[in-house]
Amino acid sequence: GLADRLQATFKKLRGHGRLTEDDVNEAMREVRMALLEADVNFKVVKDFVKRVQERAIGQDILATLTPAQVVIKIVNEELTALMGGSQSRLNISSVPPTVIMMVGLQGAGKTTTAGKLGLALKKQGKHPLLVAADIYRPAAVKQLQVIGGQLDIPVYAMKPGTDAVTIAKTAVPYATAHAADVVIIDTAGRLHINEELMQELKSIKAEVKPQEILLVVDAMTGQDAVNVAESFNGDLGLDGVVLTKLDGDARGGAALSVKAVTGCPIKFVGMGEKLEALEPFYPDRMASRILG
Amino acid sequence: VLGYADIDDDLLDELEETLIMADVGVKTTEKLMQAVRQGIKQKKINSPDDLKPFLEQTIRDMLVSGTDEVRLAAQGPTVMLVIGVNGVGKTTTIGKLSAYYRGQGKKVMLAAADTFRAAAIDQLEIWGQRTGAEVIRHEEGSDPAAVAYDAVLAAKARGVDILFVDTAGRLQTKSNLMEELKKINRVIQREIPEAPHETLLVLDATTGQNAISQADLFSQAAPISGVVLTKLDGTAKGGVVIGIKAELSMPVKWIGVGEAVDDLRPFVAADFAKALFE
Ligand SMILES: Nc1nc2c(ncn2[C@@H]2O[C@H](COP(=O)(O)OP(=O)(O)OP(=O)(O)O)[C@@H](O)[C@H]2O)c(=O)[nH]1
Ligand SMILES: Nc1nc2c(ncn2[C@@H]2O[C@H](COP(=O)(O)OP(=O)(O)OP(=O)(O)O)[C@@H](O)[C@H]2O)c(=O)[nH]1
Ligand SMILES: [Mg+2]
Ligand SMILES: [Mg+2]
Repeated sequence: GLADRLQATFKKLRGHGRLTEDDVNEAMREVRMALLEADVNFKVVKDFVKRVQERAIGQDILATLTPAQVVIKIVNEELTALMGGSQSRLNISSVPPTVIMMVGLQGAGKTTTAGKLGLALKKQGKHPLLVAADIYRPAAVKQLQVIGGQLDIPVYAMKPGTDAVTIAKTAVPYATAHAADVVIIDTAGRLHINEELMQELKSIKAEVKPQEILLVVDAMTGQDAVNVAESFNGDLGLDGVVLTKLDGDARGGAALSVKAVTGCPIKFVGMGEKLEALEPFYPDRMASRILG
Repeated sequence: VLGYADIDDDLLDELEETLIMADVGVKTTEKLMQAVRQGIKQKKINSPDDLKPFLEQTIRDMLVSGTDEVRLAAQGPTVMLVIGVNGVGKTTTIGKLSAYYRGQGKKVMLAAADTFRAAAIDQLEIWGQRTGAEVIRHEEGSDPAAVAYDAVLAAKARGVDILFVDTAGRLQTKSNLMEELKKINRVIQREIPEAPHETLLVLDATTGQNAISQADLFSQAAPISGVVLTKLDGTAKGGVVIGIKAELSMPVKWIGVGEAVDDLRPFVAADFAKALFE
């Protein structure tokens, strides 16, 4: 990983008492490559490397650490700090129900994550209601109903032909009437550049005033993560991000990109297809994963 | 090298940035930039205006080498196995391909071999209804290889032209799921030795460098004849396919450009190369 490459880089340079600008420039090339290979966005990498560079120049090489270790330590600290301020907690409304909206691109894992959140909240003693507001994808409502059935969580759905905004807004009083204190709205996957569908989300937001709008992002997303996150955040204002499919070997650089451009906390990670596979986000673990 | 042809470092940096931002990846980008520097040296590039066309041509050439035609059976059903990680668009792509071949008057059958995910079978059945293709299915939770087997027998018996086998999304690092895929492949092959005639790896255009690992590990479970690159209607460019073609000789055969039944196009390398720079 990066550690080995930095060791190799510094082997070529003479030992100094401090890291010179030349030492650091060489090392930053390696850091930049490692981050790009990990799918961190090009522009985010540029800014990040600049910060690390400033911190690294003139650093004392302590007897206990090699120059490579000094740089790795700085990179790790900066990455962790950038992705941190971890709030793996949802904003719970003081007046129930708490309304959560799942949004994101097609196939990111919204429906599955909606189920996972429902299960997690149920284990905390809450009474969730899943809302089937994806009226487009074939068998999307059925998918959520099957998940609800597996978890013994009620699913609110309306007859085909009903628009998503109506489904979402009628779900809230339904929740109150049926003693549900958390409403989790599963929305259809959509492109951030589809104005009509982004407007649908804005309308849902206006009607249900959610405490949480969660952007669901696939951990294998590449450079495009920045465009998606910026757009969704700009249109809706995001409260949190869920990074899915982290049980694979994707380095997950999208996590850094999304955090860097939106400032939005990554609250949870999806670690598998099973409905129990939801974990809190740990910035330090993510940092070492990104660095490989 | 710089100083030739009025091309400065900034211009080359800009090109490199465009490639990286298109998910071409560090390694393939370096290869391409090396080709550009060679092109400048060899006077194939003589002005800044020559840069983009040169790169487009280079990328186009990388993407069209070899025979990338869709392989059909000489007789009996053509079997197309559709594989890939979770959520990339396998089931939807099968729906689109079903419509495409139905449009040619072909008899199409679909095998619902994703027996795991909630409502996966229902989803494929809807595509079957929409496109006039019979769907072979078993119970949820049943053995996917058994579904594939039944479907191949049914396809043979009923004079089906094209059989699509839909599989569950699976991350390439899950060895038990890769073994399951090998079994599905074997079962199909045992019934029809040349089958699957096409094994399509579906890749999502928003995917970054992990697509290389996907192509690599999936091809170890089942030899891949082509890639379907989906969701190109978004802002992602899908540049990873250049490296995949260069390193693994996997051609892109189709692109997905939307969620509707006719949002599928044959892959055209020239269009793809051009779109990288837009
Ligand atoms: N391995 C793994 N698979 C996941 C994870 N989260 C979701 N999936 C799978 O990813 C695929 C897509 O999940 P969905 O929940 O249908 O995604 P979606 O965002 O609702 O999709 P659309 O509604 O079509 O936009 C399914 O096969 C899920 O089982 C995860 O954390 N790990
Ligand atoms: N915009 C866009 N969306 C697409 C495209 N292809 C598929 N989708 C959408 O992507 C989502 C996932 O598609 P599926 O066909 O369920 O994907 P899959 O690979 O079968 O998913 P799993 O079986 O869960 O692994 C759906 O919302 C599709 O409508 C495409 O080319 N463009
Ligand atoms: Mg969904
Ligand atoms: Mg599917």
